[in-house]
Amino acid sequence: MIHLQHIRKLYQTSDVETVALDNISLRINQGDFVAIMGPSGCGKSTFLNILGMLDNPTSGKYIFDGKDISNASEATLLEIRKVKLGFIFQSFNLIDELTVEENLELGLIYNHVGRQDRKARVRTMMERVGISHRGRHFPHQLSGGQQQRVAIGRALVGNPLLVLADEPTGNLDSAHGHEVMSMLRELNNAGTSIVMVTHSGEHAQWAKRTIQLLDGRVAGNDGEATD
Amino acid sequence: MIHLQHIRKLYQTSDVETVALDNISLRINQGDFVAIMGPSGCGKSTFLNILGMLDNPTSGKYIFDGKDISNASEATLLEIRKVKLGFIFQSFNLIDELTVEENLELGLIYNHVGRQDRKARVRTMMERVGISHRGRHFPHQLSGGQQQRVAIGRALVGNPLLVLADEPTGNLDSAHGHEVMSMLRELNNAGTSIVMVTHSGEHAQWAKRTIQLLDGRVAGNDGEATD
Ligand SMILES: Nc1ncnc2c1ncn2[C@@H]1O[C@H](COP(=O)(O)OP(=O)(O)OP(=O)(O)O)[C@@H](O)[C@H]1O
Ligand SMILES: Nc1ncnc2c1ncn2[C@@H]1O[C@H](COP(=O)(O)OP(=O)(O)OP(=O)(O)O)[C@@H](O)[C@H]1O
Ligand SMILES: [Mg+2]
Ligand SMILES: [Mg+2]
Repeated sequence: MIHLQHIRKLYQTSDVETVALDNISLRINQGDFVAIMGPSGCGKSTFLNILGMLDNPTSGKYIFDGKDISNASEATLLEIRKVKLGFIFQSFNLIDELTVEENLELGLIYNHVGRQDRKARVRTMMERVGISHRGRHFPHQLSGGQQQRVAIGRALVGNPLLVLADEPTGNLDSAHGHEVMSMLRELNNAGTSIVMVTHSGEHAQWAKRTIQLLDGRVAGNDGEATD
Repeated sequence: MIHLQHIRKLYQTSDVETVALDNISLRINQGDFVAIMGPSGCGKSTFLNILGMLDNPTSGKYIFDGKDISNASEATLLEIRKVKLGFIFQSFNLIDELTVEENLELGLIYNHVGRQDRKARVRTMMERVGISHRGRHFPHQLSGGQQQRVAIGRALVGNPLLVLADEPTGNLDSAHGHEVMSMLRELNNAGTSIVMVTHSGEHAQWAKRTIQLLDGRVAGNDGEATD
């Protein structure tokens, strides 16, 4: 389903060149559940952003469903992201001017779902992540963990084929963290592919395999081999 | 040193009243190291903001160093915060337009420290939290955990008497998390009082006592009794 080959990502600031990713190759198949761990600053979010087509690699190939999208136009990438990807951001990226309900509805914007159906799906998701009582609040009126759960809900409400989650339980107590992991496990059992960055060794156990990154490279992994 | 009595905090939005804190009383003595845990949304950040004089309780008393500051002016509170408090925010609150070095220097702005001394202290702190190579970067050019470490550095660089930390290790891998906790332990040994909100049971162990919050109330605590 996804084949990343020799991905490199460089950042250039006025006096420092950062090699954020240094030759990463990875295959992700339909139904996979991969956890990515590694020290702060080692390239996990950068990797996830490239996987999620939100950023371009400096060099290397990205094959998606057999098609080389390494140099695809923004329009093409948008089409793929719209129907296939759900992204949970490390810093949530909620829209401050929209209520919780409206933020969640954004996750259905490309699904061509009728209004009734959309309202019902949003209501179900709010119950699922435990924020039903916050539907008409704005993000700044929520706790950190509540904001995280809205971000999770928005990514999942549209039933994407591939979920990219950047530290989805970082602001959650163990009970809520467990809730989120069991929701991801359930989705994976139903066929959704998941790539999850996490600092929690405990939550990484829920995945089928774990990949360790270090200084922008794959340091080691268990389960299926990367190439 | 700090005595909070019967603190209540209510939020009113158009159709929902939230009782964020419902009768919290707590004593914090010089040299204390208190961990606060509890489910997402139970009132921990709200409590810390009131403790840090960034927010006023709806009712209840706040005695600081024997002085009732429950109705103190913003000017008075600012004076106390400036010299005595260091705050690590759950969402970091870094200044986007300033470099990492400049953000750290903000922590010394009230210390009347000469330029040479200020530069030296900032350099030491950057080494301490492992971001020396990022001094001239801007917050958006850092990883989530690097931003968190800048937030930590800024709060601690001025040697405050009381450190209020809202989930300071949420975005850190276990090695960096350990670094941060041992830095807090060291400060506490030297006399700094610390109140730390955390979702990590493991990091709560570094404190002298843990208080559990639930639905805006103190649910239980170990070590010294609260009143
Ligand atoms: N400005 C506001 N208006 C309305 N409700 C608010 C506001 N700020 C916070 N709340 C509510 O007050 C309650 C406590 O929030 P708080 O941020 O203290 O929780 P928390 O324990 O820090 O949670 P977390 O672990 O998720 O960070 C939450 O239910 C939250 O939605
Ligand atoms: N726009 C940018 N310009 C320069 N350097 C950047 C930029 N964005 C990220 N970096 C650097 O690239 C490296 C990898 O960042 P990334 O966000 O992928 O780390 P991470 O593994 O997700 O870390 P964390 O666990 O702290 O979230 C870091 O050293 C970071 O400072
Ligand atoms: Mg990251
Ligand atoms: Mg909080």
